[in-house]
Parts: sequence; structure tokens; C-alpha cells
Amino acid sequence: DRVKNKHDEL
Amino acid sequence: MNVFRLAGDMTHLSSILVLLLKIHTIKSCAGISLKTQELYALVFITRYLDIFDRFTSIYNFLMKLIFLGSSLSIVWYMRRHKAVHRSYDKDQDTFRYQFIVLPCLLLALVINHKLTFKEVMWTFSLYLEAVAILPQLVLLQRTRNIDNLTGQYVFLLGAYRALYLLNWVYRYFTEPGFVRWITWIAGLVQTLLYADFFYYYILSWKNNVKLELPA
Repeated sequence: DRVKNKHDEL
Repeated sequence: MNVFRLAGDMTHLSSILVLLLKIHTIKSCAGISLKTQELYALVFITRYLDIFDRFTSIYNFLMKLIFLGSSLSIVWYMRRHKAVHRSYDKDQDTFRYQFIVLPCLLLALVINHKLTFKEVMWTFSLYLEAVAILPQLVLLQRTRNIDNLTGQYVFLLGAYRALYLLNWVYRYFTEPGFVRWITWIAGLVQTLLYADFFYYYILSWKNNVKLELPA
């Protein structure tokens, strides 16, 4: 989902 | 993971290593703002609340641990280590936390992707990171004699931000549907804050003179 993908950077 | 993102992360890591080198080897934190360091520690704590329940990759997990550990140890050094603490320019480091923390928190409550605790904290960490360098920039401006390691530290931090911008441009063109307004705007503001410093840093490097920011 959108929220999950957002967190792939540091 | 693209080359800009990797270079950005490595530059970020180098900036922290330069700072730790200065603190650990020279036992000095002269010219370094404790306020900025504490804000960075807060940035990492609030951003990585998901460290144990949202797994993206081994790389991300390890980098999160490194950023958390290093930022907390820098704060510990500056506050608790006697020699390091003595070199801290407390009287010059006068920026008020509340001017930064409160507006970021309010903004995160209003502008976010989802009104949950973790999501608001994550958004807050983005806004906070964007402006956390301000106490450091104010302190630099007041420091007549900026040493090389301090100058390099701030330069590397700015370079890390610039590389992240390139990473987003790259991802926008290579990943369909890659749009992240909150991250982008916060990141752009953060990079712009370094523009003035970059100008004087490059000037001093070109003319081979000691870095000094105009008051």
C-alpha cells in the first residue's frame, strides 16, 4: 500500500 | 536503490563519521551545535519507530541502527564526556528548540498521509530534519574560526541532501507513479538552507582561505 512504500528511504 | 540514493546515504554516513572522528580523536566538539545534534537524534527516533515492525531490507535496517546509535552517542559525548563537554560553545549555541519543534509538530498534525501516531511522528521527523541544521548554521556564523572538520561536516550534510534530490528526480522518471510531495518539499527546503553555506564553503576552497561566514 501507499504508506508502506513511502518508508523505503532513510 | 539507485546510485544517487546510495551516494547520498554514504555521504550522510561520512558526515557522521567526520563528526565522530573530531569528537572521539580530538576530544573536541568546538563549533558543533548540541541543539542540532539533539534534534537529529529526535529525527531518527521519531522516524524509525517502525524499525522492528516494518522490514524493507537488511541495508535499511542496519543504516537505521547506525544512524540511531551514532546520533545518540554524539549527544552523549557532548553532554557527558568531560573533555568534549568543556569544548562545547554553550554560550553561542542559543537557538531555541521550541521555535523548531513546535511548528514541525503542528504541521505534521495538519499535513500528513494518515492521522496515526507513527505516521504523524514520521512526518514530523521529515519536517524536523529539514530545519534541524539551523542552530548549527547560526553557530557557524558566530564562530570566527571554523575548523576544517566542522566545515567538512556541514558540507557533507548538505551534499547528502543534494544527492537525495537527484535520487528523487531519478526515481520520478524511472518508477511509474513515484510521487511524494511531503518528502520532496521538506527535502527541498532542507537543501536550500545549505545554499548560502555552500557558496562560502566553495569560495573559501577555491581561494584557499579559511572558511568564515559573514555575520
